[in-house]
Amino acid sequence: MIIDKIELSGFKSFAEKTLLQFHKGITAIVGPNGCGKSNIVDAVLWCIGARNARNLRARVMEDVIFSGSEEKRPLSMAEVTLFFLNDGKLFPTNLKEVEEFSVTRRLYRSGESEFLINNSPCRLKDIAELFMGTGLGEGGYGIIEQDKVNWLISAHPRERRTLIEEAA
Amino acid sequence: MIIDKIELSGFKSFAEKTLLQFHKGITAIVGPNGCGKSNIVDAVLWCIGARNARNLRARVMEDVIFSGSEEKRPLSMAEVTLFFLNDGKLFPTNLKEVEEFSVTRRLYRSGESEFLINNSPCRLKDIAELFMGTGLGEGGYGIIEQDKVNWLISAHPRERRTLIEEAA
Amino acid sequence: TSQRFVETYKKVRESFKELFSRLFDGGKADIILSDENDPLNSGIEIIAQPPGKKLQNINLLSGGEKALIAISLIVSLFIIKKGSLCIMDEIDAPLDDLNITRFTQLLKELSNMTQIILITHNKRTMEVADILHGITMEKSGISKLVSVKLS
Amino acid sequence: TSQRFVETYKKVRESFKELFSRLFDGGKADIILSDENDPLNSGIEIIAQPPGKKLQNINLLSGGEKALIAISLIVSLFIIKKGSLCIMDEIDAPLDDLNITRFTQLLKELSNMTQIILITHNKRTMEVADILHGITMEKSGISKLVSVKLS
Ligand SMILES: Nc1ncnc2c1ncn2[C@@H]1O[C@H](COP(=O)(O)OP(=O)(O)OP(=O)(O)O)[C@@H](O)[C@H]1O
Ligand SMILES: Nc1ncnc2c1ncn2[C@@H]1O[C@H](COP(=O)(O)OP(=O)(O)OP(=O)(O)O)[C@@H](O)[C@H]1O
Ligand SMILES: [Mg+2]
Ligand SMILES: [Mg+2]
Repeated sequence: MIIDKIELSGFKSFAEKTLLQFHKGITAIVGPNGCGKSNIVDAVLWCIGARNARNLRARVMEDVIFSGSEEKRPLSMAEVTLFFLNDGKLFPTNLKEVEEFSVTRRLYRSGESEFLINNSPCRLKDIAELFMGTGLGEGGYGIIEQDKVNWLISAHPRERRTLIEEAA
Repeated sequence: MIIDKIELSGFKSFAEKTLLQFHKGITAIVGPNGCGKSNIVDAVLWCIGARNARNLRARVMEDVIFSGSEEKRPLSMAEVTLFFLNDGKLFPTNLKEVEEFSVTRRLYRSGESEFLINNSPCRLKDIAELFMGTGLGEGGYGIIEQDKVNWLISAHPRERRTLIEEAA
Repeated sequence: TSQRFVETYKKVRESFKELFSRLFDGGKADIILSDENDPLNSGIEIIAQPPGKKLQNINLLSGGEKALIAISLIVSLFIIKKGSLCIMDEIDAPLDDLNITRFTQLLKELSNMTQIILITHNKRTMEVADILHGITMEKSGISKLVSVKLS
Repeated sequence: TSQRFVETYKKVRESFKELFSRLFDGGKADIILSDENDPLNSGIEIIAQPPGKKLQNINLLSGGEKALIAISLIVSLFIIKKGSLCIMDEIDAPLDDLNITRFTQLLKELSNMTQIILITHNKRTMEVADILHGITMEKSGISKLVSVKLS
């Protein structure tokens, strides 16, 4: 599957609704230190089912909701929607026939969460299962975060094993 | 104190005797990945009294002796000499009057070590004491290794304290 | 599943050896099971010997060499699983000019079968992108998409 | 020595606040004792608020922001102790162009009181060096000093 669009709204530093369009081939995301590039990676990890706030540099999940800046007050909800295209190699077997699908995750400051596949409510578990075996989950090989390279070399051999298990 | 020269011989990838001259001001050491730049930093840390091989990326101290390459057989000794100039701020109080001094550390594959201050034999302890309070020892602020920056941010508050204690 | 793990491990191993030699222009590397008799639980050790050097503990290698080895291993998994999407966040940071060239060549080849999303500060890596998304924040504390350049 | 620790801590704290605001062109930061009643054993917390942003857990900051904060703290210690020698190994790796400029300006000022030995791959950082030592290895596995350029 390939990513067609990412829509972020209230997620970390993306206070305003922002749409990122992607295509086949190589897309580079650039900008100064602290402008929000790695936050986009966090948004993808979060939307496809991240459970551990620490993998997103947060202490608690609530930290991913825009917490305000000197120019804007905090928001009460974070939402990320990922739009995928089927490039013929779609892993989620129950979606093998579709040409495109979307996944949405919302978190309210009250602590409530909402999860949607193709705009239909579902559980976090359903989203996470959709991405099993794609290498895109936490600890997978499809998303290489800023620290993963160092981690792989200094990791304990048993920890490294999980990378291969994810692929098996 | 400032460094006047570093002489490496048989230390890590510096199989041949190599002399690096330094001056006041800014010196940049440059070159491709894996050519030996960080090994020079290890040589300084080692010569001023490093006790833990792991701080030099080694498993045991013997690992710092040139272990051979496709072009050259392993060597049986590693030696590093640091030549210092007194810039008026010399910490080792018993050397406050001198204009320059040198420190040498040797390690033989047999396991024997030799330590010299101004070419006179001494103990590792004497060398380490010379550099106390200069910020140059392991964990000090004067030598910022490739991982220290990350470590400082993710370190436990009690670990960070040692950096200030070293300066106190 | 012990069977499947071992099969995947063997394929990844072949791909890793090949990719290492390509990115290092020679040398050899391997990933081995710490305990061959217990593939179901065994850890994975990485051994690597850049060209001209002797085989040593991987920890003695340089920052850039370690990064290239990790990239070789992760991309090998990718190639074996025919992954369609790969997101890389500043993995080119420790690489020198020559290794950036080898890395970007690899990206161009991978991009035929894979969508690659890269975060980078490196101008030469940016040059191989088909599309550039610029993100900005200035002092507002709010991230904005400022430009989408097609190469 | 609890006295000396607290005195040093206070001086470093002032220097850190100043250096942070300079390297971040605004904002504020602080280092605080986790336990004010036990200065002899207390850990050190870092709090930092880049300009325009709200104060948050330091872990949410970016790779480059974290690097600049660590550099501010380490260099503050340096300034307080009037250190004469500083060796820095590729600490500029995660910095963008603007931060490289601020970092190199700082180096030039420090170099009046301090000998600075830098390892870097960054051409703009190299430009502020008075002397360049080139190290090479090619495929011999042996490091050699190939050139010493005076700027
Ligand atoms: N919940 C939040 N609300 C507002 N801002 C946030 C939130 N979480 C994180 N941020 C801000 O996002 C910024 C970090 O963004 P990010 O890590 O994406 O930067 P980056 O573009 O990857 O930078 P670098 O090039 O240094 O890696 C931090 O300055 C942080 O203050
Ligand atoms: N005892 C030894 N004998 C021979 N070679 C060694 C020894 N110890 C380390 N090396 C070699 O030194 C090299 C690493 O050097 P170093 O870490 O100084 O590189 P570097 O110039 O800092 O590179 P980078 O820019 O990637 O950080 C490794 O390739 C390693 O094989
Ligand atoms: Mg980042
Ligand atoms: Mg290095």
